[in-house]
Amino acid sequence: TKKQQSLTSFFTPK
Amino acid sequence: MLEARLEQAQLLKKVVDAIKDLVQDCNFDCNDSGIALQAMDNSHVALVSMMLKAESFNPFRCDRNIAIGLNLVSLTKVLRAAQNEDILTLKAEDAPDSLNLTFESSDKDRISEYDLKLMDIDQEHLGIPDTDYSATISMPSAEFKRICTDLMAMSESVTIEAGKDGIKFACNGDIGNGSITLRTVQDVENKENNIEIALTEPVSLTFSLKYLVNFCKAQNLSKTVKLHISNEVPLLVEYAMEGGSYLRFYLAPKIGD
Repeated sequence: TKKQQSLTSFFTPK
Repeated sequence: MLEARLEQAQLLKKVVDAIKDLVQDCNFDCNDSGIALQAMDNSHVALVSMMLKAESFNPFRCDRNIAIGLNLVSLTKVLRAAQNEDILTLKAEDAPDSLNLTFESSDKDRISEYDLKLMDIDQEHLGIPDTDYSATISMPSAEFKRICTDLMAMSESVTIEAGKDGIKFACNGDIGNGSITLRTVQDVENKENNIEIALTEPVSLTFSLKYLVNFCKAQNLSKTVKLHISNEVPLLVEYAMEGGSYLRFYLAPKIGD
């Protein structure tokens, strides 16, 4: 099964 | 101070309606270019990015950076008092503790005025990298909503596959599987019906339907929606409005075997 990724692993805090 | 007047209250009503189930407390960041909002949902899977450009207002005045910390449930309660065609004016001081909203009926026989208490929200902003997406699909927003709703009845996830033959939305559920394939449509008479696929390389990615169905609440904002997809990066779902304003949703993919 595929695992839901978190957005924070793609977008980092400014 | 901020002073922003919308010809029709429905623009703000629709925007808030479209995002209030994803994000609750958020800042409206105002400056001379307009009103922006960026907020992630609690599970950090989806992100809302709203931009209401100064051009969408008449007039728009904001000489400093002003953060308006709002609870969207509260804002919805106030906006419910505005008719779609009312003229809506937002006003706030430079360091506001309240947001003033007035709704004027178009024949000016009724003026409603509300002050909404603000919150101090310490929100971190995420840097969204500029991406050259492998596939950009433009389609009627109603069609996208129908696809997501239909597939959600069968499964939690959808795999979106874009290739030279078209775009395929496929799902696998306990009761069986289903798919919808769209091909390019060019309707010269009615461009809103067009389906356009711009592809630099084939993509295939899986997303949670629960979030996509939620994004589709923005359907009333625009007759068309754009999906931007690249392998292994978040999906961008974009609803464009008049005056260069937009509502964008980002959704992290599901990855694995």
